[in-house]
Amino acid sequence: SSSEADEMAAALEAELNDFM
Amino acid sequence: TPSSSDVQLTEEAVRRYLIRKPMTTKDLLKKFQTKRTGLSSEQTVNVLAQILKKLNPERKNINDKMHFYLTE
Repeated sequence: SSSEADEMAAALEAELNDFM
Repeated sequence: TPSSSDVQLTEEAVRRYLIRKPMTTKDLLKKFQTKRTGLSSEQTVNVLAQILKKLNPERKNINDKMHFYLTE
């Protein structure tokens, strides 16, 4: 579902934020 | 018997996509949907995060959205 995709994108961006 | 996944989430696959055109995190996740890779959502996020950290792609905003891209 698109909401799951949104959640995954948010989780991925959160992981990357520490790095970027 | 389980069918083999038709898509693999690998550094090389991500690299090829990002060389072709800039992509958002959502664009990338769409290319590696869990039903096609056989990975869980959590695995997908973790593996993709590791790959992006390693590739360290360039970033730019397009339509107010952050996109990653690589040059050859």
